[in-house]
Amino acid sequence: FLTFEGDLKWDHMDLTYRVMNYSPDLDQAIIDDAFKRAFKVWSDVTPLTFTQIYSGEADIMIMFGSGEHGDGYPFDGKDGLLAHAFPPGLNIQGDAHFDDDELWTLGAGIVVKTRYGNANGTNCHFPFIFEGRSYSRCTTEGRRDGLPWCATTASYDQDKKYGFCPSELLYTNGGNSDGSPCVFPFIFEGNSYDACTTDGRSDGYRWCATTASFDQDKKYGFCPNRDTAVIGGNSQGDPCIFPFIFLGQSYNSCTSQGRHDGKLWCATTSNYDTDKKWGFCPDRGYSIFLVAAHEFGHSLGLDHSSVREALMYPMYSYIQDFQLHPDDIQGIQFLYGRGSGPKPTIPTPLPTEGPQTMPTEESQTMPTEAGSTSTTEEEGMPEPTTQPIPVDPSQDACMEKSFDAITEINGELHFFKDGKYWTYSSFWKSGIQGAFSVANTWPGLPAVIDASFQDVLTKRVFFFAGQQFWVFSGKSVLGPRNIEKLGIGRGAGRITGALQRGRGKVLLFSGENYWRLDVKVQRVDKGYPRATDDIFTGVPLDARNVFLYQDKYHFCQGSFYWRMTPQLQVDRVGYIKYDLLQCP
Amino acid sequence: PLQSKQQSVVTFPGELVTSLPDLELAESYLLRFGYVTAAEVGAKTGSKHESLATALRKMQKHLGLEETGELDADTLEAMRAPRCGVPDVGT
Repeated sequence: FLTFEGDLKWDHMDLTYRVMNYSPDLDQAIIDDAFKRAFKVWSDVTPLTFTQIYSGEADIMIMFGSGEHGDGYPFDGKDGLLAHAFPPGLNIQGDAHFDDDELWTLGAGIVVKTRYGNANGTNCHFPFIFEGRSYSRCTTEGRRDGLPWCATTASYDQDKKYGFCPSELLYTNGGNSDGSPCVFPFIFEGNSYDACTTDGRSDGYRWCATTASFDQDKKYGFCPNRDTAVIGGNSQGDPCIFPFIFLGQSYNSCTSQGRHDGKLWCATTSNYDTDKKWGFCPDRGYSIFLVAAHEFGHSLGLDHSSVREALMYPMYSYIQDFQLHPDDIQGIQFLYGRGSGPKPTIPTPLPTEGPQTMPTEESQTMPTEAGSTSTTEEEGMPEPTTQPIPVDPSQDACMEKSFDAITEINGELHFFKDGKYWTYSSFWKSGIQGAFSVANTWPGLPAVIDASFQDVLTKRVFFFAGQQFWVFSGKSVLGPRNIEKLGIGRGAGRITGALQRGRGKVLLFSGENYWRLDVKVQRVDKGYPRATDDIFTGVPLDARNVFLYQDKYHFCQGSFYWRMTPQLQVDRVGYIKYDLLQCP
Repeated sequence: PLQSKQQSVVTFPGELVTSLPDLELAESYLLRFGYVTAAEVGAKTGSKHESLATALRKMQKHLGLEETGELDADTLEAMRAPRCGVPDVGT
């Protein structure tokens, strides 16, 4: 691995990032999630934390742009340069830029996230069957309003599951219209437009007015890309028009006719012969997650690696089941340490005869029988840079008989006990991580907490201990305050758990009762408390820990947990230690 | 099945008509990613050839390619591959 000259690195661990704008290729939620996972690649192996902020200056400012986009290092159209980032520091340092002349996907073709319909925003399923016909893109068939839609399962005829595809008729991104859809026709500089346009802009982004006259109202938004939006050509972002005429022939789908390189293209008007408007059809695209994870490595201080399989290798290659390479792990831990382990030391140069002498990832991170994540001498693997860490039972989650609180934060289960906490991610399957210090991560909290939950919308984390509660946003904290401020009566005992219920509501449990908290106004609703067993039958009445995990409700008592589906059915009773903690 | 009639090749508007000659592509790649300086690229042909060969060797080593110092097919393919814009060498 290589770092930048002078080992440029951040002087603080709790970094912030801000997404300045979004590519029209993907739904904003998908881009946000990809960036969050890309940062998690690095926070999983270091003490670094990354918090998204939505205004002001962040450590890492992220933006999409084409050609010259303001930093003097222009991109180069489709393919070639995909993105770049600057080493740690102030202002533009640390920032990451992505070339919006590329087609951004998750690496395996376009991702069409639906809105409305009855599929809860799941992605389109292509191909799908509708009235016996197969569709491999969104369609307006069956509708009079021209809104493109798709099925979210293989057969609409059978499952009746559907959602609406991105379209300027449904919503716009950014601008100043709060997502309102386009109004066609609209007047701009005296001309009438009945489609999105790039007129008036130099950055090539397609926009529309959200009232009948931009000249008068100045209301506008950016058009999301349709699923058939072309890349490059001379009408980037415009959708294919089918059928189109080319050399007198009619085409109902993309074609490579007329080209010697076999690339698929389509016309963006009904007649290429007369209008000459065209672009390349969507291909697999580039994974915004993989490219972001690489660029964020630069933002943290890593330079390019010459190990072909490493994330920091300069050339793009799509990897389906991504795992961080040991070379990348050594590099980032050289700069920031391993987390709870020793501070970074300068590694002795590795032998140069080739990768087979490098320690494999298994030797670095796989848990040993005591459930810790360290390697010991008896495994016989070379470990040039760190001293073996003896296993300390007080650090071993599997030795705990019970936990003060259990909750899911940023997709990971957190187990709290006496000022320590452990995390377990079913996604990364890297076993239990920790013990970490509660005080380091959430300064100001008492050693023993009773309950905790993360607000789904704002990502703020609430902690409860006795009659007090704290609200953390990153490292900044509000509290302690008395739970009476939430409208919970003095007579209530300690809070023993929380269940997020969507639409900004969280159920807070205490004893055999629960309250419904409106997180936004931080006040419990009228008509509470109510008895737990009114709604949640079949679970222990005075559960010790209540939490939401993987969309199911968990009620704990002793070493057992009762799992309940959103339909309020108990579908499993198991051991906390063996099922949730995955102790051996 | 064989096409019934000869495929015509069209020049599409807005598309680069010719791709860069290999040597030009190599020079711009080596310059952009820090393997060679502008002065070396602009030097007289004799020393230029030498410095390009050295730069090529450096790039091939950096990217894990076979170090030939020549503009072989693998090296050209690497130069055309999609990649990160941060230079490989230098600040």
